[in-house]
Amino acid sequence: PVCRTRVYTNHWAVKIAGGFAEADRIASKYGFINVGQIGALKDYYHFYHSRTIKRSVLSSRGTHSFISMEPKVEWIQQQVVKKRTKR
Amino acid sequence: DYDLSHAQSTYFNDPKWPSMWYMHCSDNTHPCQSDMNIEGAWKRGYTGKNIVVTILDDGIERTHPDLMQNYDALASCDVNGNDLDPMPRYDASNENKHGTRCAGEVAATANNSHCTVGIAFNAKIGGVRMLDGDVTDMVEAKSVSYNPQHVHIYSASWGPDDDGKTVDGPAPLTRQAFENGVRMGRRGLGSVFVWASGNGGRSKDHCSCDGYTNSIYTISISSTAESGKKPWYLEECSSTLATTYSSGESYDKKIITTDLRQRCTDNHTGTSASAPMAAGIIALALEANPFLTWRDVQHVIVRTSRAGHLNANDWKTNAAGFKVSHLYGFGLMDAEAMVMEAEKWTTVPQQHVCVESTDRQIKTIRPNSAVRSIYKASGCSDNPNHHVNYLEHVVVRITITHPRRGDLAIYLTSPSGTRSQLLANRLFDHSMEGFKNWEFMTIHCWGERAAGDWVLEVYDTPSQLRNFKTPGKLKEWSLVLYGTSVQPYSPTNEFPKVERFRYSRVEDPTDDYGAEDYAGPCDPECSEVGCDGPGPDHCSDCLHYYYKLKNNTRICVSSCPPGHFHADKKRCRKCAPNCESCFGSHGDQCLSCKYGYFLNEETSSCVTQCPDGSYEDIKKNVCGKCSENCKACTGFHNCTECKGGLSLQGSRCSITCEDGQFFNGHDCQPCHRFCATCAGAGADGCINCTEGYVMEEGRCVQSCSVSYYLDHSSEGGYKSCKRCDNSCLTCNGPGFKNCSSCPSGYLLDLGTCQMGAICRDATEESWAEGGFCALVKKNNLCQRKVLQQLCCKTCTFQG
Repeated sequence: PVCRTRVYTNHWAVKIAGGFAEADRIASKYGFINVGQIGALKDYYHFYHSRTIKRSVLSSRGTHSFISMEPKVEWIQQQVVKKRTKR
Repeated sequence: DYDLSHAQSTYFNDPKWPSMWYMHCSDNTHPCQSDMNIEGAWKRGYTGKNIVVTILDDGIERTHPDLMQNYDALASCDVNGNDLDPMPRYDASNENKHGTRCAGEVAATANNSHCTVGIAFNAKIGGVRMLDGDVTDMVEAKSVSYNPQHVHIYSASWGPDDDGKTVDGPAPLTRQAFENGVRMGRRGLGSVFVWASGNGGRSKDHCSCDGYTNSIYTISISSTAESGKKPWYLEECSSTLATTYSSGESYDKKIITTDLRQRCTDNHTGTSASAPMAAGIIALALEANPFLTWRDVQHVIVRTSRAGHLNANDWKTNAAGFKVSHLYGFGLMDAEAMVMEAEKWTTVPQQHVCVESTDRQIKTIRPNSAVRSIYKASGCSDNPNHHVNYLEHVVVRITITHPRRGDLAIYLTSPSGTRSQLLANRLFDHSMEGFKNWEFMTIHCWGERAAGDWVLEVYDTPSQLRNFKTPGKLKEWSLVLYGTSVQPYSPTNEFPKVERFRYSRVEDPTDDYGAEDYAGPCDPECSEVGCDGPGPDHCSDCLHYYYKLKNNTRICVSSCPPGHFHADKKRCRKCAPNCESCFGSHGDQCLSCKYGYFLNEETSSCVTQCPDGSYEDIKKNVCGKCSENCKACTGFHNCTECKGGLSLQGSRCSITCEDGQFFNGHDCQPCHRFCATCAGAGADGCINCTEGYVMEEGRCVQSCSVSYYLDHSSEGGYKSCKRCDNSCLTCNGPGFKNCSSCPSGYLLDLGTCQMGAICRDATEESWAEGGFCALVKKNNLCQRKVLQQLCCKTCTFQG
């Protein structure tokens, strides 16, 4: 069997209740940039961290990881590269 | 706008038009194969006007002469580059031509002398550039949920690798985006997602291992060659809904469309070419009836697609009378039939979901044998909100462990005896991961009854040497039935599905019925005056009623279709756009409303937002009145705002009591002595606490418990106890930086609790532990300055 390695990016999807200003506040507190809402998904935001590794086989750890402990952060997911093919 | 209603056959000045074999018969040398009747839909006046399609791909060349006129910036963005311009990235190999090719199939401008003609040549076309970079769950979610109130149809011609060994599908965000799209997109009618079923034929891939095509929210489109033969790249599976033309063998014709660098190509191939073709046809149907919901679109496709000349040895007719195949779904799409069906379509009843949990007994799957599990389903007949009587999609959620996934084949047989293959053996799939809660989907039971015995069969056919010591196990499976509790088709929609016979141009060059020549029987809806053809549109006079189509064709009917009223003589006239039934053509003469609108019974109008004092009753599509004393509500008993002098107690309006009192349904009563304000009797009813008490977890206490801190910031100056951050044992304030003591194994450092072992021993090999600390202490190492930075801090805290 082929061992498929996950590739983690320096982008995160975060669900935060309380609106854009609250998302902005939490993003800046942990060194993220709030890129904006994810499509039409309410309360889901695209966070970007410029000081973490762009592509890594390990998920990112550091002080920014404490963001998950924020009471208003309901869900967070570091984005993983998916292989997609044109048909 | 092109007036095609009287044209004998369509002519465009675009140079490639004569060669576009999948849209019209280009020569008279041989009879046309059963075609997709694109011209038929055009002749009825539908060209995609006011419909917005976007292509999720590697970008689209918005400056292409065939695309620029229909280009829609509001349906476009660049997810890869995080801006609004979907222009592709140019390179020497023209790697990013794919999206531009797909876009031209849908909406290339007609009659501009440049090159090619789109199927919906008056539709608006956009592009989301999202394949030219790292694709993540978030990139996909952003793309499928881009501007869902503006975009009607999303077309995607990509997916996980079709290598015959991948099992992959949408991750949580994208799944949510699909669900939101069908629930809220197009102002509640639902976004339409069209997907290419996959090109893995040569690798013996099976499209049920692709969670995008396998989803109930996507319309999965397969391909057939001009001859009706199976193309080499075709993947079979039970979730394919329908088919359009594409390339076949090397000698077969391919698809003509726009290409990168303002060029054109006659070399577009694969299922990539089929999905946009379907998107274009759906755009025509949506123009014919913009109120079709996402499920209506699927129903219309099911009812109008045709097996025709498509070559497969597994065509079968299910118990509802639909002919279906694992290669082609319900067959070749028929644009003219679709717009005709759309014109008179009545929205199908609400979707019900019935989850039938089968037994969880683990069953061993022995090599070269089958495991059979039978489940007697009721279709949730005991629950009116979930009762499924007539089936649409059927999903089998399954968990299997197996030493070689590719050796598995799975079948599902419905109570009516329709057998779907949910999975076929995959030669290259050596994975030992099995399936964990994977959802297989079949559309083969569409229209059948849900209740009865469902049979799941799992076959294990070892294809090569493998570890036989560990047999596979069927750990659990459940059946998710989607459909309706009542018959989905209204009497006006009910007609037997028949294979439409098409005249070839050689046999009948006018493609019309000559009045003088016709001597056959008239439609039953024609009066005794007679007819000039067999259809209800050929009557010289109608027996009951008639209505007119956009192209002035008169159709005889037994009663006025939905959205029409009986006006005068025998004529059915159209209701106002938002009305489903009416007694006049004005907006204030509605009797019932179309999906997404609510009847204001006081004004007989259909509105999207009900007035004050009423709520939107989604089941009945009416504005229901709120209960007395209620100013705004979400249901008769669910008040959200009260009239003056009253206050909201739960979901009802009551008399406002003074502070320190509550309303018990009859009069105001004093609160418990601990409460300053309350919502009910006893200490549990306190909202705020009186002097000397603080609120903690809904109760008034004299001081905060361990793991809580005193919060002075509460509204109205009332104090409350709030829970410390999870990392603290006790704390002085909120967050992880205000800890005053830590749980066992953690150390307090400037208000933050950190792991006990914050530094490593001298070799940096392991964490400092008790034994190591004892050694440090015994040898007075902490007194040596040089070692203090290494371990002493940890050791000091640990004593």
